[in-house]
Amino acid sequence: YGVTLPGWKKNNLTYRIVNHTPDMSKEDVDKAIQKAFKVWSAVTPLIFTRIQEGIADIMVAFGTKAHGHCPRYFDGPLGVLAHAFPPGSGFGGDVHFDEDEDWTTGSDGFNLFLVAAHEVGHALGLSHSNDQRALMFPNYAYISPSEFPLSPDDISGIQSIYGAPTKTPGKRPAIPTSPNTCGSQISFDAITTLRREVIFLKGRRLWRVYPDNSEVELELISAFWPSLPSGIQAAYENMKDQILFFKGNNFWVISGYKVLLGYPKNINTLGFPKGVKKIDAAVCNKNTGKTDFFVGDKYWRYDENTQSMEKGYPRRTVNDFPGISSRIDAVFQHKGLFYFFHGSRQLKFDSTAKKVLSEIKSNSWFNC
Amino acid sequence: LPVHPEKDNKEDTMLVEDYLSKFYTIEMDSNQRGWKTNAEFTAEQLQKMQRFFGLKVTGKPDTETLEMMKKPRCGVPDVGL
Repeated sequence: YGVTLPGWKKNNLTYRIVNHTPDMSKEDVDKAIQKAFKVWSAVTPLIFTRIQEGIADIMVAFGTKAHGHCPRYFDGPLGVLAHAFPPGSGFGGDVHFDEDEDWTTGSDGFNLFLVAAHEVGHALGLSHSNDQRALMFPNYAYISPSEFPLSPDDISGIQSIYGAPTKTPGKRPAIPTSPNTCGSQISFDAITTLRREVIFLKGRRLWRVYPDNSEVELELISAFWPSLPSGIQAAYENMKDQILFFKGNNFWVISGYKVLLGYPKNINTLGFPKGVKKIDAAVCNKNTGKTDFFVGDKYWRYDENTQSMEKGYPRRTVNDFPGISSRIDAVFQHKGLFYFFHGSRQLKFDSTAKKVLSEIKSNSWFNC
Repeated sequence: LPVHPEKDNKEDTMLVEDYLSKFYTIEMDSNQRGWKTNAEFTAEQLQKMQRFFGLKVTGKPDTETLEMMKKPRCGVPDVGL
């Protein structure tokens, strides 16, 4: 991380939203900006209060090209999305957004909350970080707004200026740094084995579980594979000590820490028809060398030896996997049995006996 | 003689110059800049940018560097604050 000192000399700061973008409702703009400030108040003693009139410490405004007396200008769509100024009087602490961008609350266009949280970081005294996982990395990167966007690097940076939040229990929300794996509603985007480990993926994060000695490690996906996106939808380990990750109609092949050259590729190179847009779950049966891809209520079977999809597929999953009737989030094989995950539940399935042996909570692997 | 395509890519040159002037130029007086030619100065800034983004530090506007420069980003400079 980098800092531009000095920071603000007070903990109570005001902000004012001078104007709104027509791209979003006023309410959504207000909510996005408020949430952006909350990101930083969750990890520092800072308290932000919105004012409607007059000069606030942090003035938030939308403008295009040369705007007002601002010494910097915007460049039309794309390119520069926003900028902000370090703490101080005048322009100090102010945040400007390029109105020529398409501002949204989702993943299309540019997510106002994520950009605002980054710019507020500047307004509080942070400069850019060269850690690609940091919110203060200069390039825009979409992550689900439901995830807490600060990386450890961001938190160290801002706390180096303002310190940690004051210890008044009940007044400050706990720092939501990772989904609570022991929460009753935990679900997973994808699960794969990797040699003797099982890797659970959700959003930007992954848990490495060592079933034999109950160890669990939490990491960011980008810590291992920086070029992989968050929100992986399916993953499996093939017979060549490689993992395949799927998102939308793209897939990547990983060997160790390396993403093999030429990836991502389109899933139709595996033999899926054009109509298949994404993969829900995948697992390679180590006994047969065949990989099952689950999409909705159907599945395809892929022969890893001949590198081709088997004929006669797709078939209805429930016909060949009795009891596995709903859509699957994730599946993996462990000691010959298959574990099918749907939301907060998982079904233990014996492919030889062709029956569900038991239903367990999805977080049973985490020694909760 | 065949024209070297890279040299002929005015757009990329403008992109590089605009990017470096926006995000990697520290206001310095001419003494500090010394006798560096424009090209040397640009190469030095490019290396700084490539180092910041974890790219191969070539001092040249290679494809990877140009791709990084085209990504939407924040308008605050990466250096010099």
